[in-house]
Amino acid sequence: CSESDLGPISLNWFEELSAEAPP
Amino acid sequence: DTAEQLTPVLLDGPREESLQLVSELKDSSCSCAVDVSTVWWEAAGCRELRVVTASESTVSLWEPLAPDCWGKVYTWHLREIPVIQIISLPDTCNLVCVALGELEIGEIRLLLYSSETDSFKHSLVKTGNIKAVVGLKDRRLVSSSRAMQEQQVEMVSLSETGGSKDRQTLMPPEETVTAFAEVEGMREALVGTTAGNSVVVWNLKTGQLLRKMHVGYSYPASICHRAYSDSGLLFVVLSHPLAKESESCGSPAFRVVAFNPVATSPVIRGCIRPCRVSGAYLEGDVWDTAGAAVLTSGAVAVWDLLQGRCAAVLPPGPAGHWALARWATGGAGLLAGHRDGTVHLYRY
Repeated sequence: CSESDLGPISLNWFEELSAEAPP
Repeated sequence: DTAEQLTPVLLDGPREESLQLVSELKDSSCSCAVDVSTVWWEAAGCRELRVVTASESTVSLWEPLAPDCWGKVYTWHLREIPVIQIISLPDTCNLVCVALGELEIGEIRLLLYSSETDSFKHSLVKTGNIKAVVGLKDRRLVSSSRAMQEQQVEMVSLSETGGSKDRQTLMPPEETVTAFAEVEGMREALVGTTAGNSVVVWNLKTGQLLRKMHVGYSYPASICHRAYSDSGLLFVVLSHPLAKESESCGSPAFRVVAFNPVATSPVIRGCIRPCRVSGAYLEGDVWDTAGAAVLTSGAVAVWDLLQGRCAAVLPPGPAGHWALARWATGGAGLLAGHRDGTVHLYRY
């Protein structure tokens, strides 16, 4: 897949989702 | 190295491509084997890998005595509730964890040796209507249970002496959690599968439920075994115990499914079907990137999940169908078991 197929990719996805998710 | 430590001599026997039979143990008192596993055990300054076998009412610890000779060290008797599963605790020494119950898990117990009292004992960790449980590194145990309409997902940190040090509640998803799997190399991340065929991700430190991603409708009742994070994607190894064997395209024992956890619609971007072997998936185990499964044909098959190729097949032998396939802790080999209590240890 190309990057555009996958959407934005974050190598720090775990930290990003933890910052956004409700506590 | 560990396999060498266990039994230095190879037996004559079937050598199925990349699997080499190393040794055999037979529990003559076992009428129906339920599970098999391995555990690190330290005694008198010597740390060795031991085999654990379980029947409905007993759990036995085996040590390597001599080449191809295993001796039973101790048997715990658990007569009130049947043993249904050995819960592997990676990197943990001198602790065996078991699940007991009827149709579902009703109790989780730790089996251990107490040097204070110089005796083997067992202690209760959790009771309830437990739907799924997994052992994680650093003596941590995560389970999901239901009480009335409420689902509870909880992580228990265990002490070396078998007590509960700490309990952390994780945010439950709406759907019942059917299985958990650790994310390789990420101590605080945990994935799970749900009855609605989704993959969920938790932060174990904060208890947050980070994502819920649907797997699709092609294969229902997905069970997660292992997950890896690489290049911003989350790869999850799934099995499908309810998948019907189809003559035209076979039945995938495992699938490796990739998700982009930060995408708005984290659609499955790819899926690897390991090579087809006759028979549908019954039960199995994943270690690192190797999957092993017992198939309805009675064979055990081993796959390299990264390459998607079948690495070895153990056909059902004179002793009948295989019933159990488990990786030894640390990848020390493959344990394949028959219901009559015979266990073969293979080097992979």
